[in-house]
Amino acid sequence: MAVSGFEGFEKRLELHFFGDDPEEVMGLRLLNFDSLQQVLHAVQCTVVSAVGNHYFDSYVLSE
Amino acid sequence: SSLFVYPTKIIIKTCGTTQLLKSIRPLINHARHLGLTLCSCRYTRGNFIFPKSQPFPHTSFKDEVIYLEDCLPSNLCYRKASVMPSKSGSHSWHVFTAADNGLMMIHHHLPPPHQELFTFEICMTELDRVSAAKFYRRAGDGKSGDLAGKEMTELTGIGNINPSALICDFGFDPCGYSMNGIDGDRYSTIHVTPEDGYSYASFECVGSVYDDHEDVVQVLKKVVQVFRPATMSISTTCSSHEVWTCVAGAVESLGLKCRSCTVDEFPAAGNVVFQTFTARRK
Repeated sequence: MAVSGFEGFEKRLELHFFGDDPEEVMGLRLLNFDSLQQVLHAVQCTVVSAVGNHYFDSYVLSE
Repeated sequence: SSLFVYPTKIIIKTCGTTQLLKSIRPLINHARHLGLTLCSCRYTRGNFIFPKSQPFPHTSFKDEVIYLEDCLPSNLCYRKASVMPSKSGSHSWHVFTAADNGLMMIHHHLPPPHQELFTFEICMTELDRVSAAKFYRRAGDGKSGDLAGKEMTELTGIGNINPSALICDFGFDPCGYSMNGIDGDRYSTIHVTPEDGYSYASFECVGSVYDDHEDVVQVLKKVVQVFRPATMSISTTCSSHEVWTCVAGAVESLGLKCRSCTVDEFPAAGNVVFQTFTARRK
């Protein structure tokens, strides 16, 4: 059997939500960094770099 | 790996032996505290190179689907799981989608722009060795991951794929690269594992069916030229049939030949078109 190397092929998950409050425009972007880290801990990765703009936030993760 | 957080949408894409599906329950819980309810879920992946190294629930697609079914709330009642094959048994595209009744109504009854977006998910293997070598750092270079990433972005031409995008990049030690591009409300992302024998790169972006198709073609060409892969797959998720038709022409003009094309329809996600290509030199 071949020795395992680093698995490049990714798994990708996309989740869509709807809100009760039509006035609230930030939605999931209000999740604090600790909450995101808790989610990423379950996945087994961490944030190594981040940037955002008016529309969304983007995080480069370890692994 | 990458995470994108929009007001009502989260996209998370992770490689290696990460346990991505374990993010679903905490994300649903955190969202609930913000007054948000899950209305659709889409999970996709290619074939793992080292499937036996994957931990539960990623031990098989069957296990992943059972886990997804268990995590998702019952309001997401329109569900479908499918493995889209290619002519090569080693390349197939795994897709699971779930949507609630409200989203299905919107998807079927509302006109564009609600159905205008498409997503390209591109997987490339057997990268050209000269191209792959650019994703290695020199031993003891003393650079931060941010600086190493910036240099790789420039050296490889990745920065020219979409010159208007703001790029957030990272060069891993001793090798490997991740990049997120943000351009208005659109993201793009690249991940590279350059090691010979299991080299891999991915590119993903979103676009609109109303974009100039020539721009789409140019992006695809630039991506192929950066990595010069021997094998490539492109998955296009879109309600329109028009976008994916320009894909083969763009890629074939750079020496790759389309070997297979599979189409399937998924609840609320629309059509998924899975095309595979190999270099003519093979």
